[in-house]
Amino acid sequence: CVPSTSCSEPCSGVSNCVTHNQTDCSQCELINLELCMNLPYNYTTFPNYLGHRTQKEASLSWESSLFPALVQTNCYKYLMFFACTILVPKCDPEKNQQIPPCRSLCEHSKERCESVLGVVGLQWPEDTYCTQFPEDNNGNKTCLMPDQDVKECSPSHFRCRSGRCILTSRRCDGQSDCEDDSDEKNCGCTERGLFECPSSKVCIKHMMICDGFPDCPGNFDEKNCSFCKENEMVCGNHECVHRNQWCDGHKDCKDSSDEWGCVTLSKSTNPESLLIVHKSTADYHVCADDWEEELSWMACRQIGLGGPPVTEIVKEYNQSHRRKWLHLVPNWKRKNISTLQAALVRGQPCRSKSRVSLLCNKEDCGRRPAARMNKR
Amino acid sequence: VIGGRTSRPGRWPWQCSLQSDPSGHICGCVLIGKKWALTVAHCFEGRENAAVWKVLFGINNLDHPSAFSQTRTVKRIILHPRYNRAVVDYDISIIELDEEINETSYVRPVCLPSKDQVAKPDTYCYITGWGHVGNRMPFKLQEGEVRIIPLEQCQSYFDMKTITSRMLCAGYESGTVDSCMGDSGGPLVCEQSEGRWTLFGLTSWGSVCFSKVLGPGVYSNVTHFADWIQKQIYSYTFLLN
Repeated sequence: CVPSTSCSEPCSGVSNCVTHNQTDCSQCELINLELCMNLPYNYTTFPNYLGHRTQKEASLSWESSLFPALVQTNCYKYLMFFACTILVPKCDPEKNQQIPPCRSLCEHSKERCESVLGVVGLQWPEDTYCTQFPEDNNGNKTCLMPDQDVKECSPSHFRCRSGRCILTSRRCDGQSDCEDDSDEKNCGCTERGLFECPSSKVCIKHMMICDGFPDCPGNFDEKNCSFCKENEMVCGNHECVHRNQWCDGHKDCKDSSDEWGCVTLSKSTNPESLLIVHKSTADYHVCADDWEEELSWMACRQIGLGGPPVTEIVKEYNQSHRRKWLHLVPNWKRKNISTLQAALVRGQPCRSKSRVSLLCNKEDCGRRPAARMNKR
Repeated sequence: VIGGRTSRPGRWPWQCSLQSDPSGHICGCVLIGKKWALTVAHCFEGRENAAVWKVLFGINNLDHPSAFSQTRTVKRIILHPRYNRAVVDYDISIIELDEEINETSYVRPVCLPSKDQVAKPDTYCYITGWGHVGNRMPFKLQEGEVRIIPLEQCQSYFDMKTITSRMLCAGYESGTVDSCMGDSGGPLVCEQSEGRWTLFGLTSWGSVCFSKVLGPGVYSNVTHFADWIQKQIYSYTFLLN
């Protein structure tokens, strides 16, 4: 840091120095500004010609809203190219050097588009004095000029037949945004290289199908993604896991989904509810033999509730009714378990013929202290 | 917070400050459990190492930590796997603290919404933070009342950015009350029944808040992430330790 002697991680985009000076930070970085992804170069360097210190600052700036809006007026074919050369200036990776736009590109942009801005009472951005940029190249690549095939709209924008750029999300939204309606034509998902969600007109990218995150209404993009065997269950990430491994206390799906929601309480009008543990695809009551308070705490925490729990042992009077029971494994304390389901097994007799019922408390949240009262 | 006011100490007990030496406060965060806080993913860009961060709770004046403040280091940062820095979508992350906070009236978690509990348009909620107030960075926590804005209306303010269902908009067309740089990751909370406050948004992005461009602020829509948050916390609490 200058002028102090403290040391800091340089060029991180966050100023750690007291004086907020970071020097020699002009290193090339990949362009991630959504507006300017279609440039014939991939690297930029900051600060840019508008005084922004980072790409984030540039992306949230007034100019990054202004220029794309101005493109819609068709004032100059290469306006967006010029805007990008000052928002994310080209960086020569070999020399770590900023390459400016040519003066004529700046002058043409300003000549043709400044007056359009004036109509709506806005001003051409400050700091864009064209004289700061070099005269056009004479074969040397000291400044940037657009190629004939430079695209006016960025990848996140759709180009109307008239030349206007509109946000991709406005294409095929049922409302005409291009004056020639071209944004509402050829709207099939397939025609746009996208996947159409079944029973809806929503289009999603193919890479979003079966990726573990639902994107279609009704989660259709995450259905029929696995072909598991009869004795297997489908994980949230579409892996297949043997049903005996479901809720066994060990993570078998990579996303842990085989161990989610294994412990619940039955819905009841009483304050206490029967403890239910889901294991190997079936629901079980829990036998109260050797039950301890520590396990009640564990169950409440797993459900996402708090304590102190109220445990009740409920006698099973209806002996003829065959219940599905889970029973505590012997020496469960020594087994270093972290979930209730890991401490329970099937196929053991329940000596007490009683099941566990629990009342858990909701963890307190969202309460503010009452304002203090002062006598006046 | 632009257009807000200085908050009374202890009024927002879930607000925390995410700090890194030697810069100090970098982002806001929100306490959601004794060992868990939420913030936005963009706060960790280039600084994903948990060891460089600490979290301050129960603090009002950043310059004068009080007797009620508590500090924790960060054990783990869980970034949303779909976070996209170019379009600032899925901007959320979970912070696991190295040890539980002591719950006091100054340090207390906020409620999380269920996955079908949404912030209704035209309701009024609060944002808080130590971000820019327009002419300076404040030392004392600021609060501001903002109105929830429907997504379609919000999209009309941001002609060149896509507003997704993972986002929530709040504020005013005139930008009179808005979050600003340094508020990122802080809460947008709405009062629900029985005087309980629920977290519906995390300050994410917007126009340059102290410039001529106005409009609402954009927040990460916590309701959209309710399921993801619960599953992550469950997995890291019960299955991975």
